[in-house]
Amino acid sequence: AALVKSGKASQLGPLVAYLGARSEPTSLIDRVPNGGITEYIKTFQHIAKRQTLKAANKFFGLMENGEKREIAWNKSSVELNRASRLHTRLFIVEAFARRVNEIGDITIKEALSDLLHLHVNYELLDVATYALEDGFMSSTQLDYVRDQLYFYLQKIRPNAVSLLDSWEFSDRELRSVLGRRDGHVYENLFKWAKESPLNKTDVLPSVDTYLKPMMEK
Amino acid sequence: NPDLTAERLTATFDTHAMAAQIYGGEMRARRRREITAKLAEIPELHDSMPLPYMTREEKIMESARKLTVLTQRMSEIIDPTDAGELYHLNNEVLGIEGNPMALHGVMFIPALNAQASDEQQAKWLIRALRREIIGTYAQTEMGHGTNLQNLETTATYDIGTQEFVLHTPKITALKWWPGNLGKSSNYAVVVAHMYIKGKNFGPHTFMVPLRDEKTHKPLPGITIGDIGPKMAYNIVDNGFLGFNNYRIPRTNLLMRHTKVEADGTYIKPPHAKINYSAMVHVRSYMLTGQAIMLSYALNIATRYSAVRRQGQIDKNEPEVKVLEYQTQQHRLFPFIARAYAFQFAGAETVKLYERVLKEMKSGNVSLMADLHALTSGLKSVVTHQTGEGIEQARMACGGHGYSMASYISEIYGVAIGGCTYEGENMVMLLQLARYLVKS
Repeated sequence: AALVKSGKASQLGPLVAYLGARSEPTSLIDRVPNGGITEYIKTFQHIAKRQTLKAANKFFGLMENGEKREIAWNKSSVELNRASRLHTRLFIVEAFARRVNEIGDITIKEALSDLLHLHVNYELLDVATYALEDGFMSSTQLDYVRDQLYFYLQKIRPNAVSLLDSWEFSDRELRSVLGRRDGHVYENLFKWAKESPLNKTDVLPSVDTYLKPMMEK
Repeated sequence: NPDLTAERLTATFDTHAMAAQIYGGEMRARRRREITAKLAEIPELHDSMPLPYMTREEKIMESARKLTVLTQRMSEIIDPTDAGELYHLNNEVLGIEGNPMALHGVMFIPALNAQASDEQQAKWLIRALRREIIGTYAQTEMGHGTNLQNLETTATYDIGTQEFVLHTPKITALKWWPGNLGKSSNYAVVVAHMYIKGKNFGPHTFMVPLRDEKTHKPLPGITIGDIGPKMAYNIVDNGFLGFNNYRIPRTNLLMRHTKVEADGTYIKPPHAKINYSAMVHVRSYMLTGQAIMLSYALNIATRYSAVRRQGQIDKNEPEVKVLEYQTQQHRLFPFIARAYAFQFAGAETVKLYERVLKEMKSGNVSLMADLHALTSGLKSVVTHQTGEGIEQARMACGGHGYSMASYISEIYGVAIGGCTYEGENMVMLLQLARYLVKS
């Protein structure tokens, strides 16, 4: 923020370069044909940048009003952490998109592309306040994002189990009766319960020692 | 189970091909499957009973037993120099609850690799790799956690004897939390404020023998033990460690980047950011570890949601799989997307880290600050969202998710440990914020 404010945006590191870039006046999600993921990324960049500058302005402003640096920092820290979260979530979205873009296999690319769309819509709904508060996004665009989310939930449904099978965890590694690959859950739940150390005897020593004498009194 | 089989028949892609995307190539994914198949044939490496039915001591004993078998047979199962294969082997055999040498591999050896001089590596690293000694990394203290500047443990240089005198002046100075410090390790890389001729040179790392190599008894001047049970991860003996004017040779200061000469002359590292590298390394790898744990829980919950039938969407139809409910999909699918996103972002971060390491060797440290800041944020956001996702997965399993038969509560407990180790999340976010404000 300090570099951007002082006109030295060219000195920004590559992972924060978006802080110095110009952005559209409003989000173009659902406003341009074939906008797709790019418009989502621009929206995430806009809100991450705006929050960073807002938090920094609060921090600098407090110092200009005479607060000591450490006090100003502490009084801005919730807003600063919000900026950090948005910066990080932006990187995750971008890394996901870059990866999907690199894939050649069409069926894999399509399945992951569906997941990526679900991800950006879910993420954007989660942070929508930041995009709404300066009018960068409208409530109709938000409705579009919501519809897209439900569309991709449905689209992913037939692939759900296989998207997780793909991680190829053995039953030995998962150590879960409920998550068995063969799906034989109920009979194995019963088998598992029978292995409980409490089931080694029909009457526990705690019954003989305490509960029975109490009941017999 | 026909319901689960039906799910697999509707997939639009090949899961082996997807595994290759997840694990960074077809060869890596195939090796994972080969290792899994090989392990299936070695019963000594399987859990002798479900872990939730064991006491903490039994789990530690079981883990040490498997670790010993692994040490003997590792090279017939994996290429032991391949970190990816070793990680998978450990997950399969030892699991996520830890093991007596968990920190030996992920902290002790990397610390010696990064911070010990060539001579020191010849002396200790070789022995560590051969598992002749067991080590850990002891930085965190009871009173100030990982806040380096306020650590209270001191290492005061005695020019007369050419020794450092390690001391923990009060209870709050005790090293507290380091994994495997309590009972398993006989060495530790210890972080202490270094004093020479009354001047504080800040935190530095020292190779410190803790226990007699023959008897495993604590050495005189050392107070050491286990800190007690935790929310999860209980096979790890997180420990406490105190020093009572405990003396180590000058040459036990890890001297790859900084040096202290016999007369007490201090030679500082070539650039300050060098100390970031260990933190960036661990945090980069944490992301893919978190992605794995999130997918464990989602695997369990999604498979179960395809098996469990409850209620009707259409009153004229039979009971449906709970996975048909939009609420269940909304609970699970966005986290499936996040698990993939974390895995890919983690892989990209590891690549960036490797690039930075290369550039650092030629003196270019420009990207390190960028990456250090980013990994602070990533570690924080990813551990937080992973915890959220695992908890959603647990609730998606209804009451059975609460049973240890699901194993989700253990996965949750282990995963959210990441919210506080390697830097507490709020502190990490503020670290990134400092960088954003500067930018």
